[in-house]
Amino acid sequence: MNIFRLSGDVCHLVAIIILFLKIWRSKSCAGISGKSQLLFALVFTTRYLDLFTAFISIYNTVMKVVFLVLAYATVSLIYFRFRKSYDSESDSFRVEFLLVPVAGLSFLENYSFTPLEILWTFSIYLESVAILPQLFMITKTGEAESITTHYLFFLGLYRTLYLANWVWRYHEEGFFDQIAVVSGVVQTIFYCDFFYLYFTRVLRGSGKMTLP
Amino acid sequence: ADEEVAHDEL
Repeated sequence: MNIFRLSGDVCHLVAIIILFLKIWRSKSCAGISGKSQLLFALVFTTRYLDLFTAFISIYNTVMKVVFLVLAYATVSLIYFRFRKSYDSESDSFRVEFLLVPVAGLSFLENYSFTPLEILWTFSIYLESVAILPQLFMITKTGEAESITTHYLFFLGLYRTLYLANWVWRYHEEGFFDQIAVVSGVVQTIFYCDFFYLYFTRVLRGSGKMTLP
Repeated sequence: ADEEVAHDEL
């Protein structure tokens, strides 16, 4: 464990909590892509199947449970409790265009052809594109509430810190997980455009982020 | 090879 990975995991947890609390307290999921949250719940489900078969550490187990619980709790807020405020009209990204290539690739490019490993690979590839419906929804509505942009900022920060974690682990331990790194780089690139808008608009105190 | 790969990252 290193400071980059630990702070990355904390940023990831903060992002998920920010989103959950925003929906819970505002009793609305307007502007939130339910599809992205469904994809993230699928990412955690397919990645953490080893929760009961492989014990890494208390921290690892606890974080996996917390991520799973919060992911499904957020999905249930969006699709059940506050479904009247769910803007399915704007949340129109065709997720099948993500799921099919990701599933196909996880069968082609993986470390070992076992069910658990293919599902883990699927979750890694899926995570790199899971935010696209949310980013697409923001471009479609042309705006995002500032709390939503803070959620995206912490998600992007988590991914950026994981890149630093991999540089550190390669330098310190010679560790290099090619599938995770390539997928992680692709995922972080998707946040670059958002980061630009975030730093030039939201942090300038303009509150909402409105797209040009 | 179909060995189990241990993934220690979240």
